[in-house]
Amino acid sequence: DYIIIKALENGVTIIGLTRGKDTKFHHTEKLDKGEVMILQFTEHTSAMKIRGKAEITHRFGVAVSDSP
Amino acid sequence: DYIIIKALENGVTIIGLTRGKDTKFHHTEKLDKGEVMILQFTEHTSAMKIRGKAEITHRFGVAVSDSP
Amino acid sequence: DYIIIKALENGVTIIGLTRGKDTKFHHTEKLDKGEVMILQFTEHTSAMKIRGKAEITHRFGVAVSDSP
Amino acid sequence: DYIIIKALENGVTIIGLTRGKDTKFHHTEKLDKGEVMILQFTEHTSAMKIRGKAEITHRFGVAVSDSP
Amino acid sequence: DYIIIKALENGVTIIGLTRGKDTKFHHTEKLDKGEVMILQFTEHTSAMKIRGKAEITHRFGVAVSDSP
Amino acid sequence: DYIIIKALENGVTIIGLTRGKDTKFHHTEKLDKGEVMILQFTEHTSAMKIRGKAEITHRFGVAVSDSP
Amino acid sequence: DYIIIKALENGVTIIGLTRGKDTKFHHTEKLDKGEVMILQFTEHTSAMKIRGKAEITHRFGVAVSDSP
Amino acid sequence: DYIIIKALENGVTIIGLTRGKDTKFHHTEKLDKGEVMILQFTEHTSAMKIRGKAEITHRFGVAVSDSP
Amino acid sequence: DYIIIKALENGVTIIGLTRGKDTKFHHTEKLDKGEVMILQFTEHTSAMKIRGKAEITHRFGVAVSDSP
Amino acid sequence: DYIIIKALENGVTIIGLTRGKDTKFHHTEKLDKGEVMILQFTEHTSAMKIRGKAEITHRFGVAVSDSP
Amino acid sequence: DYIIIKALENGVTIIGLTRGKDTKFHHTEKLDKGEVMILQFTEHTSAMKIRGKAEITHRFGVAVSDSP
Ligand SMILES: N[C@@H](Cc1c[nH]c2ccccc12)C(=O)O
Ligand SMILES: N[C@@H](Cc1c[nH]c2ccccc12)C(=O)O
Ligand SMILES: N[C@@H](Cc1c[nH]c2ccccc12)C(=O)O
Ligand SMILES: N[C@@H](Cc1c[nH]c2ccccc12)C(=O)O
Ligand SMILES: N[C@@H](Cc1c[nH]c2ccccc12)C(=O)O
Ligand SMILES: N[C@@H](Cc1c[nH]c2ccccc12)C(=O)O
Ligand SMILES: N[C@@H](Cc1c[nH]c2ccccc12)C(=O)O
Ligand SMILES: N[C@@H](Cc1c[nH]c2ccccc12)C(=O)O
Ligand SMILES: N[C@@H](Cc1c[nH]c2ccccc12)C(=O)O
Ligand SMILES: N[C@@H](Cc1c[nH]c2ccccc12)C(=O)O
Ligand SMILES: N[C@@H](Cc1c[nH]c2ccccc12)C(=O)O
Repeated sequence: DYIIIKALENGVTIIGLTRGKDTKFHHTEKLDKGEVMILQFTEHTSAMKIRGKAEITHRFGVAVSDSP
Repeated sequence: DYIIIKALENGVTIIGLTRGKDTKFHHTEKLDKGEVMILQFTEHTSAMKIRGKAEITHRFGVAVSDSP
Repeated sequence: DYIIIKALENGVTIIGLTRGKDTKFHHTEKLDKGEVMILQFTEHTSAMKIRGKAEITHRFGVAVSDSP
Repeated sequence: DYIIIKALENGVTIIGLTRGKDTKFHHTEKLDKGEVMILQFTEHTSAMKIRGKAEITHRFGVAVSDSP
Repeated sequence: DYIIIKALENGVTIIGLTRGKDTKFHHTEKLDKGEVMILQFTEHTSAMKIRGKAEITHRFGVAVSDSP
Repeated sequence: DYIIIKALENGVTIIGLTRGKDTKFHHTEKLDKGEVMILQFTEHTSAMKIRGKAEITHRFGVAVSDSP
Repeated sequence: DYIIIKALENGVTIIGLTRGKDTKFHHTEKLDKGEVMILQFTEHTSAMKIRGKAEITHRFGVAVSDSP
Repeated sequence: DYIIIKALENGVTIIGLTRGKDTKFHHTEKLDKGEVMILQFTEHTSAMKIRGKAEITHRFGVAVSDSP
Repeated sequence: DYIIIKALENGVTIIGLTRGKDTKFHHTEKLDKGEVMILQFTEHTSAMKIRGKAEITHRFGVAVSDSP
Repeated sequence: DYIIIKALENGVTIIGLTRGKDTKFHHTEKLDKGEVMILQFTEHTSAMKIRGKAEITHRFGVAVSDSP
Repeated sequence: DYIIIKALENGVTIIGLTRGKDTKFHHTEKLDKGEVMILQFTEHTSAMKIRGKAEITHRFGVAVSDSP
C-alpha cells in the first residue's frame, strides 16, 4: 500500500515516523515544485507527516496539504 | 490500513492509545493548520483520539472533529 | 477493522468488553462533544458499548446512539 | 466480523451462546434505550440471541427484533 | 459466515446438525415471536434445519420458512 | 460456502454424497413442506442430490427441483 | 467451488474424471428429470462430463447440454 | 478455476498439455455434439488445446473454436 | 491465471519463455486457424510471445496479434 | 500479475531489470510489428523498460510508448 | 503492485529509495521522451521519486510530474 505526493510548491517536506513503541522522525524528504513521490508504509514507517502545499493521493481519495 | 487527518486549525492533537490489556496514551502528535498526517494502526496503536478541528478520512468515509 | 465514533454531546462513554470466557468492562473512554475516536477490535476487545449521544460509523453504515 | 445492535426500548438483552459441542448461554448484556453495542463472533461465541425491541445491523442488512 | 433468523411466530425451532461422518441433531433452539438469532457455521455445526414460520437472512438473500 | 433448500412439498429428500475415491450416499435428510435447510460442503460431503419439489438457493442463483 | 446440474430429461449422466497423471471415469451419477445435483471439484475429481439434456449452472453463467 | 466446453459438432477434441519442463499431450477427450465438459487446470495440466467446433466459456468471456 | 488464444490464420505460434535467471524459448506450440488454446503462467513459463494473426484474451481485455 | 505488449513498429525492445540490491538489464526481447508478448514480474524481474512504438496493457489501463 | 511511468520529455529520472532504517538513493533510471517503464515496490525499494515531466499511472489514478 502506497501513497502519491505531488509538490505544488518548493520546499514541501515528507516526514517518516518510526514504527514501534517510540514515535520519532526517522527521515525527511524535501520536494521541489512538480516533483512526485510514491511512498509505502513499511516495517520502519507507520505514519507520515506532510508540510507545505502538496497533493496527496491515497486509497480513499485525495487530500491537499497547505503551507501554514 | 491507515487514516488521513488534515488539520483545519492550529493545535489539533492526534493521540495514539496502546494496544493490549492496558489502554494508555503512548504518543501525541500536534498539527498546525493545513498539515496532513497519515497514520496506521499498528502493533502498538489500536485506537486514536483526535481533538481540535480536523478532517479525518477513513475507509467508511470522512468525519470532521470539532474543537470543544 | 475499526469503527469511528464522534461525540455529539459531552460525556459520551465508550466501553471495551473483554475477549474470552468472561465478559467484563476493561476500559472506559470519555469523549467531549466534537471529539472523534477510532477504535479497533483487538486481542483484548471483542465488544464495545456506547452510551450518550454519538455518531458511530462502521462497515455497514452509521448508527446514532442516544442518551437515555 | 461484528454486528451492531441499537436498543429501541429499555431492557433489551443480548445473549452470547457458547461455541463447541455444547450450546449454553455464557453471557447476557442488558441495554437501555438508545444504547448501541458492537459485538464480534469469537472463539467463545458462535451464536447470539436478541430479545426485546432492537435494531440489528449485520453484513446482509438490518433486522428488527420485537418484544414478545 | 452467519445467518440471521427472526421468528415470525412462537415455537420456531432451529436445529443444529453435527459436522463429520455422522449427521445428528446436536442442539435445538426455540424462539418466541419477534426474537432474532444470529448463528454461525462452526466446527460442530455444518447444517441447520428451521421449522415454523421464520425469516432467514443469508448471503444469497432471504428465505421464509413456513409451519407445516 | 452453503446452499439453502426450502421444501415446496412434503417428502423432499436431500442426499449427501461422500467425498473421496468412492462416491456413496452417507446421509439422507427428509423435509416437510415449508421447512428450510442450510447445508455446507464439508470434509465428508462433496456433492448433494435433491429429489422432490424444492427451491435451492446457491451462490449463482436459484434452482427449482421437480418431483419426477 | 461447485456447479449445479438440473436434469431436463430422464437418464442424464454426470461423469467424474480422476485428478492426477491418468484421466479415467471414477464415478457416474444418473439423474431423473427434475432432479438437481450440486457437485464440487475435489481432490479426486478435476473434470466432469455431462451427457443428456441438462441445465448446468457455474461461476460464469449457464450452459445447456443436449442429448446427442 | 475451471473452463466449460460445449461441443457444437461431433468429434470435438480437448487436449491436456503437461505442466513442467516438458510440454506434451497427456490426455485427449472426445466430445459428441451437445455434450458439455468442465475442466480444471491442475497439477498435471497447465494448458489445453481445443479442436473442432465448440463453445468455450472461461473467466474472461466466451470463445468459439472452429474446425479447420 | 490463464490467457486464451484463438488462431485467426494457420501457422500461429505461441512461444513459452523460461522463468529464472535465463530467458530462453522452452516450447513452441503451432495452431491451425480456428483452434483455441488456454495457457497458464507456470513455474517454468513466465512470458509468452505470439506470432501470426490471433486473438488473445487476457485479464485486462483482448489483444490481436498480426502477422508481420 | 502480467502486462501485455503489442509492437506497433519493428524493433520494439522490452528490457527486464534485475530484482535485488543491484539494478541491471538481464534480458532484452526484440519484437517485430504486430507481435504480442505477455510478461510477468518474477523473482528475477522487478522492473521493465520499453523502447519503440508499442501498446502496453496493464492493470490500470493502457500506455503507448513512442520511439524517441 | 507496480506503477507505470511514461517520459513526456527527455531526461526524466526515476529514483529508487532504500527500504529499511536508512533512506538513501540506491538507483536512478534515466528515460528519454516516449519511453515507458513499469516498476514494482520490492524488498529493496519502498519509495520512488520522479523528476522531470512524466505521466505516472498508479492504483489510484494518474499523476503528472513537472520539471522544476
Ligand atoms: N510508533 C507508532 C506510530 C504511530 C502509528 N500510528 C499512530 C497513531 C497515533 C500515534 C502514533 C502512531 C506506532 O507504530 O504505533
Ligand atoms: N488496549 C485496548 C485499546 C482499545 C482498542 N479498542 C478499544 C475499544 C474500547 C476500549 C478500548 C479499546 C486494546 O488493545 O484492546
Ligand atoms: N467475552 C466475549 C464477549 C462477547 C463477544 N461477542 C459477544 C456476544 C454476546 C455476548 C458476549 C460477547 C467473547 O469474547 O466471546
Ligand atoms: N455450540 C454450537 C452453537 C451453534 C452455532 N451455530 C449453531 C446452529 C444451530 C445450533 C447451534 C449452533 C456450535 O458452536 O456449533
Ligand atoms: N455430517 C454432515 C452434515 C452435512 C453437511 N452438509 C450435508 C449435505 C447433505 C447431507 C449431510 C450434510 C457433514 O458434515 O458433512
Ligand atoms: N467422491 C467424489 C464425489 C464427487 C464430487 N464431485 C463429483 C463430480 C462427479 C462425480 C463425483 C463427484 C469426490 O469427492 O470427488
Ligand atoms: N487427470 C487430469 C484431468 C484433467 C483436468 N483438466 C484437464 C484438461 C484436459 C485434459 C485432462 C484434464 C488432471 O488432473 O490434470
Ligand atoms: N509445460 C509448460 C506448458 C505451458 C504452460 N503455459 C505455456 C505457455 C507457452 C508454452 C508452454 C506452456 C509449463 O507448465 O509451463
Ligand atoms: N526469465 C525471465 C523472463 C521474464 C519474465 N518477465 C520478463 C520481462 C522482461 C524480460 C524478461 C522477462 C524471468 O523469469 O524473470
Ligand atoms: N533492483 C531494484 C529494481 C527496481 C524495482 N523498482 C524500482 C524503482 C526504482 C528504482 C529501481 C527499482 C529492486 O528490485 O528494487
Ligand atoms: N527507508 C524507508 C523509506 C520510506 C518508505 N516510506 C517512507 C515515508 C516517509 C519517509 C521515508 C520512507 C522505509 O523503508 O521505511
